[in-house]
Amino acid sequence: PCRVIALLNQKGGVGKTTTTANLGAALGREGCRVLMVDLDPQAHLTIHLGVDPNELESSVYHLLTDDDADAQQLIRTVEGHENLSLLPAEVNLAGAETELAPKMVTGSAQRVLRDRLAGVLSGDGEKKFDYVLIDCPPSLGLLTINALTTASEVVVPMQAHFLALQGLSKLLETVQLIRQGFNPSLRVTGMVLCMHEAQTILASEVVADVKAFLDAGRSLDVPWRQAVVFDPPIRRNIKLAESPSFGKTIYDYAPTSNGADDYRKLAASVIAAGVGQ
Amino acid sequence: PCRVIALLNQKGGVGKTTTTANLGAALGREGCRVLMVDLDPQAHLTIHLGVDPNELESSVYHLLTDDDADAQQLIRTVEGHENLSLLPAEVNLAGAETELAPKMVTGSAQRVLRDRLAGVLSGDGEKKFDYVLIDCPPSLGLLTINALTTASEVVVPMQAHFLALQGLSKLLETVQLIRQGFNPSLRVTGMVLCMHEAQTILASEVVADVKAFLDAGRSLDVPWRQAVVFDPPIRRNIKLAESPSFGKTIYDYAPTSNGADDYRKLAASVIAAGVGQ
Ligand SMILES: Nc1ncnc2c1ncn2[C@@H]1O[C@H](COP(=O)(O)OP(=O)(O)OP(=O)(O)O)[C@@H](O)[C@H]1O
Ligand SMILES: Nc1ncnc2c1ncn2[C@@H]1O[C@H](COP(=O)(O)OP(=O)(O)OP(=O)(O)O)[C@@H](O)[C@H]1O
Ligand SMILES: [Mg+2]
Ligand SMILES: [Mg+2]
Repeated sequence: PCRVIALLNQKGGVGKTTTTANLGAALGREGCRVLMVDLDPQAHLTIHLGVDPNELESSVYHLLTDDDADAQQLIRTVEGHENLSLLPAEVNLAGAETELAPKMVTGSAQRVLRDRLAGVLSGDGEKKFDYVLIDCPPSLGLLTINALTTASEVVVPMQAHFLALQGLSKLLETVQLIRQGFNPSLRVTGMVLCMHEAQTILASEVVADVKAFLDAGRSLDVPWRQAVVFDPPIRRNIKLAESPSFGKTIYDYAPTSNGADDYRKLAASVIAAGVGQ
Repeated sequence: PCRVIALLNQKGGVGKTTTTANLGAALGREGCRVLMVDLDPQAHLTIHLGVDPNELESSVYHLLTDDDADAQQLIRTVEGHENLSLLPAEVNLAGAETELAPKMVTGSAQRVLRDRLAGVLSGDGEKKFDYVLIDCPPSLGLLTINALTTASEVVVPMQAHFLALQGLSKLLETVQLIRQGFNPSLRVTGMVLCMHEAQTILASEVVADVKAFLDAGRSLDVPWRQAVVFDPPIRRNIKLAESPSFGKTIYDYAPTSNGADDYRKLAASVIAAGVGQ
């Protein structure tokens, strides 16, 4: 069965795209077949994986807005990596939320991605995957909602800063609402601490706050009752910021760096978190 | 005359709020009367300045959506700082863009903030200011457009990372469109390098790219023809990330830190950039 994971955080610049690309690549190195879906009109995941969004004839925008679109046709293999695939984004995706708005009242706008990826997710099609990672834009709008109705799991990249805590409750409230309204099997698997500066007091205080919050939910019927703070964190490492400029993940750009190590360990934790679910 | 500066970048987490709060406080320490406007439904500037957005009875949301709202009544002094004022945000602001949508076709939705701050900006009212800083949300939507039609200047906080360059042209294109459509005196004063890691190759390459781009526009009729990259940059400094958790700017929390120094120098550059305009 395919694990579908939404990389979610409405706060901008916290590491969603960096995590999608490098966790995806790390899972690929463990032998998994990984599909990465770029759901952000900024198309940063697409750029990160060496694809120019301005050169695309088709993208996830077409999957969402064109009734005849076929996901199997739109998915492309990442160059040099046969077990890594990409469903790319383009700038037109910015208009998708407006175009889909008329279908919101019936609930179908919220499920377009799920409906049109159904064939791929069921494993019936030519392309099959063990993991689907969905990179979300920094908002809780219709694109992110589509990720939440499609996914079985949520992973939250976050920065251990004070203002990061402010947005967390709103994020989890949204996950709860989608679980109740559309997707009963949706659960939060964990939080990824990105750009982490472990030696600072601020980081340790924020991490303690997040863990206390999660512990308070362990016996409640909430989607984060089994969520963990993935350990170890992803350390700040300039190599991770440099690799997108080469259109490569850390494993092709700087395979011996801290960034490569940290995402490899995250992949192991994510694989382990899936056992027995 | 009052300088109205929009702190703009559709990319999230690049330092807009940190810059608004600390540049505002630094200008205040130079004797300027500063109004900071929180235009972000996340209300992070409001939190940063020690105000709980959940406790507010009135905010910029009311200014935008209530015909009877009076800006002079909604503006509050920042505790302990008689020359620093705040027009706060609250979570309801998230609905403002939808509520104002019917007024978009006539162009009035885009100018609501300008119209309702007109009295304050002209200096006719009881509260008078030398600087108005507008903290924008991470988007180029209606709230940000309102900042652009109200402002005379744009300052762009940015991180010297590769993906930051991707969004810059879209940002500047939007400034140009608003200048043409609504606000002929709008100009880009400069870019603030935030969370800067000067010793990295990536940072120096990105800065060189930005400077080359700006130089290419020096003899053109573009709003960034006189824009500079403010020097020195704002260095990464954990004190800047800690201060919002105390509801204080860097000058009350850690006045001898690098963060305090860097924003003081930015204030001097911003004051100098206003001479002879
Ligand atoms: N561990 C890290 N060390 C250093 N830089 C990092 C790290 N993780 C991410 N970055 C850089 O920080 C910036 C923001 O990261 P990223 O784009 O992944 O965040 P995001 O949450 O996807 O942003 P957005 O909300 O805009 O989609 C990028 O320039 C990225 O290269
Ligand atoms: N120079 C710095 N050194 C260390 N941390 C910083 C610095 N500048 C900002 N930060 C921290 O980085 C995070 C993002 O900064 P900030 O909230 O100012 O960005 P923003 O552009 O306003 O984000 P948003 O797009 O969500 O409004 C915050 O946690 C902030 O405290
Ligand atoms: Mg991203
Ligand atoms: Mg902000």
